[in-house]
Amino acid sequence: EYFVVKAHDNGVQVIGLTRGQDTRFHHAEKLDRGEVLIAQFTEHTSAVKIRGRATVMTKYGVIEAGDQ
Amino acid sequence: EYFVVKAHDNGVQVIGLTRGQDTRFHHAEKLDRGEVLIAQFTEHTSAVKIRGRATVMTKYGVIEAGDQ
Amino acid sequence: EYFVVKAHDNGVQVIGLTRGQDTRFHHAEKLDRGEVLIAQFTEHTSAVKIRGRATVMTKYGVIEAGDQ
Amino acid sequence: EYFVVKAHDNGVQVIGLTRGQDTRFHHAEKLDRGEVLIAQFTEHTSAVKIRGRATVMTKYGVIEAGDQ
Amino acid sequence: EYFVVKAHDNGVQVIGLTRGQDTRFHHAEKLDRGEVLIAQFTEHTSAVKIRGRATVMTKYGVIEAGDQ
Amino acid sequence: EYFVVKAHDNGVQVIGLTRGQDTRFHHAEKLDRGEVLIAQFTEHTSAVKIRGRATVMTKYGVIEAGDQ
Amino acid sequence: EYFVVKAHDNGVQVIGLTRGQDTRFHHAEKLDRGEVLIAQFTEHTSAVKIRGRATVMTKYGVIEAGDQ
Amino acid sequence: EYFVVKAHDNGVQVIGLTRGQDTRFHHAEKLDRGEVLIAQFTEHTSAVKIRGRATVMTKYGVIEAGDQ
Amino acid sequence: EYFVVKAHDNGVQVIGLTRGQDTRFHHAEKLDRGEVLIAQFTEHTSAVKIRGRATVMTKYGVIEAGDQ
Amino acid sequence: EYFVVKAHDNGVQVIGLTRGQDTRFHHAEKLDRGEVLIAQFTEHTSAVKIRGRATVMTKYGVIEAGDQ
Amino acid sequence: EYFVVKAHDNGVQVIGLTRGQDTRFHHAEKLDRGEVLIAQFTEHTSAVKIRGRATVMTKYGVIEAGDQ
Ligand SMILES: N[C@@H](Cc1c[nH]c2ccccc12)C(=O)O
Ligand SMILES: N[C@@H](Cc1c[nH]c2ccccc12)C(=O)O
Ligand SMILES: N[C@@H](Cc1c[nH]c2ccccc12)C(=O)O
Ligand SMILES: N[C@@H](Cc1c[nH]c2ccccc12)C(=O)O
Ligand SMILES: N[C@@H](Cc1c[nH]c2ccccc12)C(=O)O
Ligand SMILES: N[C@@H](Cc1c[nH]c2ccccc12)C(=O)O
Ligand SMILES: N[C@@H](Cc1c[nH]c2ccccc12)C(=O)O
Ligand SMILES: N[C@@H](Cc1c[nH]c2ccccc12)C(=O)O
Ligand SMILES: N[C@@H](Cc1c[nH]c2ccccc12)C(=O)O
Ligand SMILES: N[C@@H](Cc1c[nH]c2ccccc12)C(=O)O
Ligand SMILES: N[C@@H](Cc1c[nH]c2ccccc12)C(=O)O
Repeated sequence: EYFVVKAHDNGVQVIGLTRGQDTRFHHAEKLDRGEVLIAQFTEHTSAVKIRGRATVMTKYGVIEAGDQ
Repeated sequence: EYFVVKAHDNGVQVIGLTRGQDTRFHHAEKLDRGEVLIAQFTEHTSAVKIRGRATVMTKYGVIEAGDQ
Repeated sequence: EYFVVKAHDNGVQVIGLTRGQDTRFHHAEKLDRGEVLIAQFTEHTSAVKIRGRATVMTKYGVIEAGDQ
Repeated sequence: EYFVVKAHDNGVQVIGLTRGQDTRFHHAEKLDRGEVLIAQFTEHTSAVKIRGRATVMTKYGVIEAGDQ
Repeated sequence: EYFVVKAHDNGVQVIGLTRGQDTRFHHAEKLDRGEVLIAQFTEHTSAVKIRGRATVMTKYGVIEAGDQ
Repeated sequence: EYFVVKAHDNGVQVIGLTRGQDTRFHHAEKLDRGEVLIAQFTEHTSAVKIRGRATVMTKYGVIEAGDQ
Repeated sequence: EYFVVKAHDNGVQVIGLTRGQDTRFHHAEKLDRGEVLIAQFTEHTSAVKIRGRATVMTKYGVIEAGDQ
Repeated sequence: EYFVVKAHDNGVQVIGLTRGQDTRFHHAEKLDRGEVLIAQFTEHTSAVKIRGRATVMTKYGVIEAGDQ
Repeated sequence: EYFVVKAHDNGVQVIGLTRGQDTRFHHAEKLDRGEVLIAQFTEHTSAVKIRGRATVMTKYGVIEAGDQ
Repeated sequence: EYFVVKAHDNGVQVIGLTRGQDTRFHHAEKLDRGEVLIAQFTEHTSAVKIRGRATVMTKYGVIEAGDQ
Repeated sequence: EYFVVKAHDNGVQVIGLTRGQDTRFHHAEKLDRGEVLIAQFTEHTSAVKIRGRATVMTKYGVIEAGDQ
């Protein structure tokens, strides 16, 4: 399973949360405006948080992240 | 299997409930307004509770959480 | 497999029934109005009972629980 | 595989029949009006009988149980 | 795989035929009018016969059993 | 995989042919008018012959058996 | 995988060809007019030939065999 | 996976090509006009050539073989 | 997975390229006008080249090969 | 799972991020205008970043990367 | 998984990139105008680059490669 994020501002963050008993941030990928990230769920990433203005595409459709 | 939550207020909580004989909260991820969380069911999380105003997307469609 | 429950009253209960030869309640998750629960069938939960006014979403569609 | 039952009367019964060479009742879950049960087929339950006025949802659609 | 039977008369029978080299009746579940049975194919049941007036739902659609 | 047969006459036969190098009849289930049989392919049955007036439902649709 | 054949004449043949390095006839099932055969591919049958006037149903649709 | 061939002339050939490093003809099944062959890919057959006027049905639709 | 090629000229070639570190031609099947080839990807064939005027059918639809 | 990228400028980059506890760039494939890259998620690549003007095709549809 | 490439010029290249920690070109298949290549992802090929004017067909639809 993967999802797609397109950043509409500089500094958008796609943050990986750890899999397992403990839930904490293991990586924050910073995107500049226009950059697209395609990322999977993995052995180390079971939840993802998106901060900043971005288009998020999942199997449930498209949703706009950000504090419009 | 994963689900998507977009917060419409600050302080929205996505709470993971433990898998197994015992059911208790193991983690509450706090979301600020506009933030999007994409999260899986896992070895440690077999139920999730969402508190506060948020859009929740699952395979059954979209539902608005919150006490409108 | 999971299902989604949105409570329309305080005190809605989502009750897990034990898997195995014996069928009894092992956990009742109380939901306040507006709260959403997404929960799986698991090694310990093979049936679920919903009490109180709530929207229930499964692969068969949406059904309203409660004694309207 | 699971099915959904919504009771329209008090005293609706969802009866689990045993899997194996022998077929007998192992559990009857009583539902009050408005209560919803979501239940799986399991290692112990290979057939289910529904008595009383209820909406039954399966992959074949919705059928009304009861002696209308 | 399961099927659904709703009885329209008292005394409708859902008969399980044995799996294996030998084919004989191992169980006949009697249904009263309005009762609904949801039953699987199993290790012991590889064919089922329905006697009496009943609605039968399978993946091929709905068919009315009975001698109308 | 299973199929559905509804008999429109007494004496309709649903005949199981043996799986394996040898092909012969191992069982003929007789159906009376209105009776419905739901039967699987199995370890012992790899082909089935239907004699007499009957509705036959498979994944390819509905076909009427019989010498109309 | 299975297919369905309905004979429109007496003497229609559904011929099983052997699986393996060698390809020869291992069984010819004769159908009388109106009879329906539902047959699988198996460990011993990897190709089937149909002779005579018959309706043949496979996942690719319906085709009429015979020398019309 | 299987395909379906209906011959429109006598002498249509359905030729099996060997699986493996070497590619050669291992069997040519001759069809008379109106005959239908349903054949699988197998351990010994990884390609098939059809010569003569015939209707060929695969998952990609229907195509007419032959030198019209 | 397989694909279908129908030749529109004599001398159409369906060329199998070797699977593995090395990529070279291991077989070229020549088709005469009207002949149809149905061929799989295999342990030895991970890419296929088609030369000459032919209709090529894959899961992505139909495409005409050739130098028109 | 794979995705498709078509570059609309010279110098478009398709960057592979490492799978595992650590997230860093392991490869950046540079594309010239008009070039198309089809790339999988792999044992070594669990996330991909696209920089520059490009069309990106995934199972969620088409999205334009770049800072228009 | 495979994809389809039809060349619209001589000299179109379909380049296989190595699977594994290292990403480099292991093979460039040259296509002449009108030739069609159907190629899989494999143990040795986890990404593919297409240079020159060509139609590329994948599960996401058709895209034209080349510097029009
Ligand atoms: N560490 C948690 C992360 C997580 C996944 N889904 C969640 C839902 C809610 C809260 C936390 C989570 C886990 O692997 O289970
Ligand atoms: N600990 C429970 C959590 C749970 C999952 N689904 C439920 C439904 C109802 C009540 C509790 C649950 C379990 O793993 O089974
Ligand atoms: N303990 C039962 C619970 C149950 C599941 N589905 C049911 C249907 C009817 C009655 C009970 C049940 C079991 O695991 O099988
Ligand atoms: N004990 C039976 C119960 C059953 C399942 N499906 C049935 C259909 C008909 C009669 C009985 C049954 C079994 O496991 O097989
Ligand atoms: N004992 C038989 C029952 C059966 C299943 N499908 C059938 C079709 C025809 C006749 C008998 C059967 C078997 O397991 O195979
Ligand atoms: N004994 C045969 C029965 C059979 C199945 N499908 C067939 C098609 C044609 C002829 C015979 C058969 C077998 O298992 O293979
Ligand atoms: N003995 C052959 C039968 C066969 C199956 N499919 C075919 C296609 C063409 C020719 C022969 C066949 C085999 O198992 O492979
Ligand atoms: N012997 C070849 C046969 C083959 C299958 N598909 C092909 C495509 C092209 C050329 C030959 C083939 C193989 O098993 O791989
Ligand atoms: N020998 C190569 C053949 C190949 C398959 N797909 C390709 C794509 C591009 C170039 C070569 C190929 C391999 O098995 O991987
Ligand atoms: N190294 C990370 C890369 C990654 C995948 N998906 C992510 C989502 C967010 C952040 C990092 C990632 C991992 O394999 O898990
Ligand atoms: N060697 C890389 C090739 C690759 C596949 N997908 C990619 C995406 C981006 C960059 C490189 C790649 C790998 O197997 O993982």
